[in-house]
Amino acid sequence: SMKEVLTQKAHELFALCDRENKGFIGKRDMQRMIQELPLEPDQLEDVFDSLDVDGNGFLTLEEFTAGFGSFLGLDEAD
Amino acid sequence: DPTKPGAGVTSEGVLANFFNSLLNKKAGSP
Repeated sequence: SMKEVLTQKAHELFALCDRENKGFIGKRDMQRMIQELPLEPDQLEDVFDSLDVDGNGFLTLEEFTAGFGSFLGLDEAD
Repeated sequence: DPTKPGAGVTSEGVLANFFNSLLNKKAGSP
């Protein structure tokens, strides 16, 4: 299904950020991406904050997947 | 200043940029 594909893809991208396989992405992981992505530190901070919907400072796979879905224009609802 | 990052309205484009970059990186990796 579309949701399965989305989840799988999000998982792959999540793993790019979560190199230690912690199961979450912290701001430090995001800051490390600055060297590899054509984004400004401020922009990565923006991305992090907009994905971190509960504002706890950690991005879970669930939050990441939801953000990826909204980037693709998919609604969260089934 | 609308060109300044962090203004809120930039988030969507920045998010798209971020995911696009990740996808490109993923595609480019061996």
